[in-house]
Amino acid sequence: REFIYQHDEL
Amino acid sequence: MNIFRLIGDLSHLAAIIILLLKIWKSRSCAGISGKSQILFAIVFTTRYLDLLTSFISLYNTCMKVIYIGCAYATVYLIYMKFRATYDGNHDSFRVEFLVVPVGGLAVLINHDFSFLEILWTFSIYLESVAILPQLFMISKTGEAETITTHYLFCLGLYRALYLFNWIWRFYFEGFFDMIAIVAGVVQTVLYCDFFYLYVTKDGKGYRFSI
Repeated sequence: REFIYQHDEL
Repeated sequence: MNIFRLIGDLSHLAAIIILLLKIWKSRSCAGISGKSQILFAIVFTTRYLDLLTSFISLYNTCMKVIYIGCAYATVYLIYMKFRATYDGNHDSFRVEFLVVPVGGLAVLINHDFSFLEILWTFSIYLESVAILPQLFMISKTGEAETITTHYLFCLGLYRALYLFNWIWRFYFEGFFDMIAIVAGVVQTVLYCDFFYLYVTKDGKGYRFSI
């Protein structure tokens, strides 16, 4: 499982 | 994007603008903790470094820029423009007791041991406790102006709405971020006593204790 460390919340 | 997050973000924005306007209109930052505001400026700076590395949406970018800009404007008003009205004697919370443990925790517990990710984690942990100097200051002086209580209410409401947002996202998107959730719960709990007083005292300026 690849976790994408893109935080889309503020 | 769901309704809880949108209203949460707007509540956060409202809190920031209420505080800026309060200081600007009254030409005074009496009763406001400059230390909390510096912590929030650090929170936004360390969290939104991804502005430079990834684009999520126009909404996301605009809000981040506004949050950062307002945070620094608030710090400028408190420590530069209206520093004569800053009540430093009552703003005596030792922030190193927050920043150092939070920094250590961010290095130990994170999603990924990388520079940006650790800074993001640090900002999440720090935000959860950044209001403590402000609450400490209010408990020390025993009072808060009505407008300051509105500010705190909006700020607490924002994180409480994010909790509903995370429940929503877990059920409908299968998404959850344990670091954000735990820190968000801690942050919301810190406001509970304040929420209770705010509601029962009808948001009026009051004597306050934590």
